[in-house]
Amino acid sequence: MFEARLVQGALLKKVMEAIKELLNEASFDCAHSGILLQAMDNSHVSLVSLNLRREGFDKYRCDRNLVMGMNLSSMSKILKCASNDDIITMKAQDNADTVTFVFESPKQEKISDYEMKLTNLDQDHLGIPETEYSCVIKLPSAEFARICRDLSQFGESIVISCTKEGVKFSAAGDIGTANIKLAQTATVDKEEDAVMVDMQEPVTLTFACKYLNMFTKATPLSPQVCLSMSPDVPLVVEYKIEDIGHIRYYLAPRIGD
Amino acid sequence: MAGQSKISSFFSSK
Repeated sequence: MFEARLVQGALLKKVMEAIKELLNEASFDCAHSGILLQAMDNSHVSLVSLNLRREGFDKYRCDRNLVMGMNLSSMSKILKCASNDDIITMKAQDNADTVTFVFESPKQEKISDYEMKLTNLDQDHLGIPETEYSCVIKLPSAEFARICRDLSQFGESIVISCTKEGVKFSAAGDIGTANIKLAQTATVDKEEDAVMVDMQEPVTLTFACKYLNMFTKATPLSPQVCLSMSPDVPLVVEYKIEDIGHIRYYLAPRIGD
Repeated sequence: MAGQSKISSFFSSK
């Protein structure tokens, strides 16, 4: 028996918004410690890794490890039926071929349940090594979304260049060039407004706008985003999900541009 | 997309 009840059901709706453009389907690996999802996009350029810890749920029970292959378009349709203040429970029997979503309104006057068929997915899981990154940049997530959106007008790629002075985002194309420099903030009233750069060595890498823009669909999950870069390895774009977990996107760099 | 590397070339399959 698997059952996970999330009082802040809106978080699950936001998680869905954050992955559904990138992935058509994904396996939710449910275990005693929580729910994990790892999947590559169709082009195998990026990878999504979602971690929801059991402690973040109001009620969590997972008697046996369970892999639930879900069509994300179907799951998204179902989650759209939940109100933002609904409590959401996911449940499934052991070896079941369906999952049930139960939505409870805060005062319990409306309870809906939706059963969805599971699909067998044969997805490769990749081992992601623990890495010390040369540059770790924290910035407001809305600022990052704005930068990606603005620079996408100029070309297909964004160059991210991190030095001890700060971080520079650049794009170039037919209409011209664009550069956005962010300096590390000295003092801020709110920590979520800060730009912080932790640099061991300068790094410059080029990434496809298309994917960065899809990652920014996670912006409503967290006021801050963390970018981790090292030479010639994938970028990590991480959004914390309150005290329940995180969503990380890994993006392979463009080379020879 | 020209010059785009694949994520699977950086991480090994489990």
